[in-house]
Amino acid sequence: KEKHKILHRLLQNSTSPVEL
Amino acid sequence: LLEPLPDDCPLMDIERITQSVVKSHLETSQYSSDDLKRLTYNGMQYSPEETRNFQCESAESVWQQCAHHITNSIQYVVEFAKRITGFMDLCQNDQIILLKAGCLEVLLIRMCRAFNATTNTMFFDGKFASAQLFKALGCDDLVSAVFDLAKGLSRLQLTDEEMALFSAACLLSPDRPWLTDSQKVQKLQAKVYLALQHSLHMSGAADEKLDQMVSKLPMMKSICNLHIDKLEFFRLVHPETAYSFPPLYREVFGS
Repeated sequence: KEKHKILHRLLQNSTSPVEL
Repeated sequence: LLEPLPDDCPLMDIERITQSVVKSHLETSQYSSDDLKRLTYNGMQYSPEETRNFQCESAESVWQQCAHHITNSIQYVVEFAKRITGFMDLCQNDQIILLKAGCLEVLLIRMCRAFNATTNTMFFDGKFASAQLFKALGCDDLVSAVFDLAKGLSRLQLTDEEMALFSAACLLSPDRPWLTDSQKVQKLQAKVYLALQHSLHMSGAADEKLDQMVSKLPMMKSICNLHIDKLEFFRLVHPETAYSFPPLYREVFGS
């Protein structure tokens, strides 16, 4: 988890297409 | 292509997967196909003087700019993956492994829409650039391989649906090392491939179109490996600049 914390966070975030 | 669909994957499933993958692709593309067609039509290219100025920039500066653009694009690929039916049901370890190993392949497929085959130029940072623009990177072989792949893929004239399903199938590769449940990934990939075959069959695409798409896979893999090799070499020569690359870029390509 520590090594890939950004990917983990992006996977957890619910980003709408508009935000994208 | 004309094989009857396997029992465990009825037509309804195929259509549901196709819808999910195509919707995800369209929602998570930085530029729509129409945007890129319009940009290509406008054909804004870097002037010879702008090209010369860019070629005179330092390797560090051009690497920094390219790493920034790739990092920005990777975020769209993460969102693409998240919206593919079944991807978020995989364990987090496998989600991370598939993204690290496959995000550049998805970008390489998507990039072919930003390639202008008439002028052999790629849309980069607002205008169309020739491969020579990137001379300062010191990676002429990598850049020309990317341009050659884009030329070959653009010649296939993939529809949005074909591009969406092909890139999803590449992302869901069960042969990635360190996967926890490669069988679960393999089942997911098989359904996406079936959906791609079904899409090609329904659209009346030539039988060899799928073979032509699959024939690009070795080139895509070698470009991804070459990118890592170049990054490793750059890091040896310019450790401080490599360390200042965007954290997501370092996380995805670092190890």
